[in-house]
Amino acid sequence: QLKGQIQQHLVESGNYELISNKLSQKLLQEGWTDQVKRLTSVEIDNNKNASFPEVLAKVEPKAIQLVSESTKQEIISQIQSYLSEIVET
Amino acid sequence: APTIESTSQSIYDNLLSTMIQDIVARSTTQAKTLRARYGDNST
Amino acid sequence: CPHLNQAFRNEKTRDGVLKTYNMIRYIIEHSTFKNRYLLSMRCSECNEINCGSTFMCLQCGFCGCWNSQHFLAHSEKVGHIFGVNSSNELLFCFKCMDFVSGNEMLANSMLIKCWDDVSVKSLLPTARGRDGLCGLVNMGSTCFMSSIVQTLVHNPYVLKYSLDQYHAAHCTVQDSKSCFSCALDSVVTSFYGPSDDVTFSTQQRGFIDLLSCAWKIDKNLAGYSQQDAHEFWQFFLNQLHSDHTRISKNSPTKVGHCNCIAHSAFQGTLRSTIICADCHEGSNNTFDPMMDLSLEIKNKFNLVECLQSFHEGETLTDFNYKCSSCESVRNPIKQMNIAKLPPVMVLQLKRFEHLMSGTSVKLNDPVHFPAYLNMTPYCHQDSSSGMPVIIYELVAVISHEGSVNQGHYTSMCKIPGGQWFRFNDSMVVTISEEEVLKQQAYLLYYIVRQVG
Repeated sequence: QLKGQIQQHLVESGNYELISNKLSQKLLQEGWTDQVKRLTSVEIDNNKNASFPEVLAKVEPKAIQLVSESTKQEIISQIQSYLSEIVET
Repeated sequence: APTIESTSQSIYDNLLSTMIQDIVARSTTQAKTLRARYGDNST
Repeated sequence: CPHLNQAFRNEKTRDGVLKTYNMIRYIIEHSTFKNRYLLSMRCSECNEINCGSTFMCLQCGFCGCWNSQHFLAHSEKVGHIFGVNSSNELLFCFKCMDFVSGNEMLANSMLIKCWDDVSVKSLLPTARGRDGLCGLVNMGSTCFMSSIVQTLVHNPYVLKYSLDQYHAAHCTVQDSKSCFSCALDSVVTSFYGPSDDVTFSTQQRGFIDLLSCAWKIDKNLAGYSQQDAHEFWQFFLNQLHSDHTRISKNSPTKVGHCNCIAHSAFQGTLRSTIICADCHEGSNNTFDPMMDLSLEIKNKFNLVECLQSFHEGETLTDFNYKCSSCESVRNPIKQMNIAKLPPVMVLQLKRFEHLMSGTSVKLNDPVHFPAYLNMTPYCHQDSSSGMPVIIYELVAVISHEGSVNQGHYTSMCKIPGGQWFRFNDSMVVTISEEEVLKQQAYLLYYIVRQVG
């Protein structure tokens, strides 16, 4: 519930949208989006009748690994800086 | 107890998994729709 | 999805499902970012946002997340099995545990509610369209015009522009005798329209209107003297541009950027640079729009040599030049590069030489030209990033036989599917690409075919 409240605050301040847009833009620029699409196509070609959960189980772990460390750290530290402003530890 | 670091990581994980699932959902559904329309060997 | 098919078997249930589905899609498409995150992307159970995909229930207001399987729990608890993904509007069946795909009624569900209106206002496209292969009678030295008209109505960009009826939908004149673009549309209609009510003479109607329009606008085009096809080409593009300007005066275009068919299909940008003859430093870069390239052909064997000499540029003599880096005062070279390639590139081989005496002579030298042309070597290459290979395909040739004043123009066009046709006034014959490449070309039309 705490996390939900924090997210709500991020959304209402407009920062959530900034973080979300920045992440998707960086992932697009570094070619991650195309890589995940290719990974998905390979899975689909390998098993034409695979369902969404089956394909996702194969693709998601690899896709998470494929995010560059710099992008991941940049986004997480941006979230942290927002949280530092709004959360009393 | 949740920390700023763990919560930030968790929010990041949420965002990323939503993006991955969106890509996989669109690709798998499109592939099946095209196959239903044009048969198996469409290019 | 057998479960959806089951629901669709009953018309009332089907309409209810489609109506709710469309309403949810409308909400997703029209919500603000905040509402999307706070409402349709937040799980009603765990209150988390983006806990993986979030699904909006088709039968109640519940939103459930994927990662913590809260929608699945909702589905098992109350039996609601359909959820709409709030990121991409796709419908998920929690019985099949997969997205619903291949259901055309669902895919076109937005159409369902306005189908009656659509069907009343739709006309079946006439399958009786003609193939566009039609000759144009010579009305007295009009071959320099008909050859240009043929290359235009067989150019994919121009043809699509005309068939899209943009001009027809916006022109206030609506008369092919008084508006040049309307006349072009009427040529296209007679070439590609339904064939049952068309005779050869009615097929000439558009061309006659186009001639009279041209004569009204430019008196010099009237009469029986042979004229230059390249000049008529430029006249034609100017006319298309001014008609576009006239009909779109309300929708301002970006300064210096015109989206009329003439500029969007044929305009490129030339970059000229003054190069020092000693240290080869470049300076004085200028950029100019270009609608075609005019190439010297004297002592040239083929098109690549013509482009190469155009690209290498010329030594400037009447120019008091001093190099800013090595201070050389030797005559510099003005080098030409292409800064922006157009979708359709028009190359004029300069066959008509106008002498100081006022007479003109024609150069009949054969210049070989390829069916495919790589334009990368003539483009301005940004040193850091390598340029992709940019391949152009030959789609039309206008050739000229005879002397300057007693000559004759014919045009050859490649139609979809790759077959070539030769248009010699009212005669239309097939011609092999091999024969086309032997022509004494005057104007060459290349279309971008592959980048990278």
